[in-house]
Amino acid sequence: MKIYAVASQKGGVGKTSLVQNLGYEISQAGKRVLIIDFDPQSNLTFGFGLAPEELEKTIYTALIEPKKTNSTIINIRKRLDLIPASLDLAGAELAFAGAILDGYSKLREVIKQISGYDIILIDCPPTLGFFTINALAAATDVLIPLQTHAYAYKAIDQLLPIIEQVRERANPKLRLCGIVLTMFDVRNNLSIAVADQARKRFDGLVYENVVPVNVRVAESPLDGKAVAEVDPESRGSRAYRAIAKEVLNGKAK
Amino acid sequence: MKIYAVASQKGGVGKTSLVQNLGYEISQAGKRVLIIDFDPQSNLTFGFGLAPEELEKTIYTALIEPKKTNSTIINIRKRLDLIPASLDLAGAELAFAGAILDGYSKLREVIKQISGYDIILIDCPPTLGFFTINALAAATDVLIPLQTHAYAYKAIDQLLPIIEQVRERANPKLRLCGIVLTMFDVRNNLSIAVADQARKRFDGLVYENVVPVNVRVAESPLDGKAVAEVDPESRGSRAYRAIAKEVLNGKAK
Ligand SMILES: Nc1ncnc2c1ncn2[C@@H]1O[C@H](COP(=O)(O)OP(=O)(O)OP(=O)(O)O)[C@@H](O)[C@H]1O
Ligand SMILES: Nc1ncnc2c1ncn2[C@@H]1O[C@H](COP(=O)(O)OP(=O)(O)OP(=O)(O)O)[C@@H](O)[C@H]1O
Ligand SMILES: [Mg+2]
Ligand SMILES: [Mg+2]
Repeated sequence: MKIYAVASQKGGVGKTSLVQNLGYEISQAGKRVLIIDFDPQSNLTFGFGLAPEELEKTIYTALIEPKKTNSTIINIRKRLDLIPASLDLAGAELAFAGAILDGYSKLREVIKQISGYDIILIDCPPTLGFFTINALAAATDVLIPLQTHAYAYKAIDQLLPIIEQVRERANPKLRLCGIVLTMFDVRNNLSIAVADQARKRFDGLVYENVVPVNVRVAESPLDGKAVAEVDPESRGSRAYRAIAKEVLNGKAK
Repeated sequence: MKIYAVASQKGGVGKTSLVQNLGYEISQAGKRVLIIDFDPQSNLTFGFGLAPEELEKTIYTALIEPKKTNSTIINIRKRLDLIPASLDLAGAELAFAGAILDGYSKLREVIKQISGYDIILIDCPPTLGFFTINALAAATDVLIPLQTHAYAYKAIDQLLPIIEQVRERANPKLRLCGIVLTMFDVRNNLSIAVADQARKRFDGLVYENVVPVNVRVAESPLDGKAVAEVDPESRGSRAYRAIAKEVLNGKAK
């Protein structure tokens, strides 16, 4: 079972969109997939058409009582399950803040309760705090969505040392599995320059396929659907399908 | 002296871009402006050409020792000063986590040390934690950048109750001064629909002028400049100038 933390402290780089659409594409390819909404904003939960504030059981329930984990799982598509989040999750940061290192293995206790999946994807919030550290401590791999803009590129310099620290202190097997270029705009020099820079610097880590700017990606969550369910031939949908194949093949290049 | 917290827990909606460009435009209009980078990502600091990791004094210095606040101020343009941030700022969340309500007035102690400005703008990180709550507790007004996408629109439902709580518990004078529509794309129905929805729901609070999607806005931070300094006739630059006038006139509509 591979567990991917999808992380970046830079906001709005396409973390939730990647988890939603990669989760869907990988389940379509025949694998059993669990996606976990680990962001109090609960956009992944909303993006599949659920109302976070009406849910009785969420990832917060599982964090507080790991034995209840399996009762928080919702089946949303064939071979695709979700552990949803709601704003309550924001309480976890305070509940566990005291026990710093011990507090960072809470999600690991939850994942120990889970079996029967080929792949787990964890959607992280845009911070380097409790949630992202927990996800890194519980994961086997890290996927970094990189919006092809200046601030997102710079954010990698802050994120890589954190991944290294978690690897040293809590999770020796944690591997940076790859970087997915997102919101790529072929008409715009900034996008091209950041993509080039990222490929030069991170060579074999940047996936071949990129997610282009495509309004269908931003629209599909309004229908509670992955982009492939709304417009399977859209450029966004085709990109996520191709990236899913690369991730399943285990190689970035 | 008006103190604006520029806040949204949704990532990537244009908070930093708004603080950088509004700060510049208002100083150009003749007011004395201080901008405060209150995000450990320190994008505002980077956006004006500084290297966060090389700075000896930052907002973190001022939080720990408010008496030192004035020594953290850097003059960056005529009538425009900055209190920079660096990744060290992330330590503040842990340093003050224990004292919840008391911890939330740390920034207020810093601002008490400051005088001689017409306007202060505070750039918040994409969370509803220590930093944003502190900024709301210290501010006179809140400006909310609203990217014309679904998740950003939904984020307002989570943010408004927080503003209300801070007003009740820590800052009775806090006023929601306005909503700035950002990354507006006139060619795209989603953008138009979200803008319409926002104007219907928050009538009178949404500024007349919107910030369009404009690659110059994303490029100018690479030169360490506001967009008006790189391309004063760009659509982005003209939009920020018009919004600055609305903000100075004290009216959203
Ligand atoms: N390829 C794309 N083309 C167009 N819009 C996109 C694309 N990918 C994501 N978006 C939209 O851009 C916004 C940011 O994406 P998303 O919310 O997935 O990022 P995130 O990193 O999860 O944000 P946060 O940091 O707030 O968690 C969303 O409104 C989303 O619908
Ligand atoms: N009007 C615009 N047109 C094009 N690009 C924009 C525009 N406004 C901002 N950007 C770019 O979009 C990205 C997100 O904007 P910005 O970083 O200002 O948002 P933010 O809300 O401060 O993000 P965070 O939540 O990470 O703090 C940046 O790369 C920025 O340069
Ligand atoms: Mg997200
Ligand atoms: Mg920012």
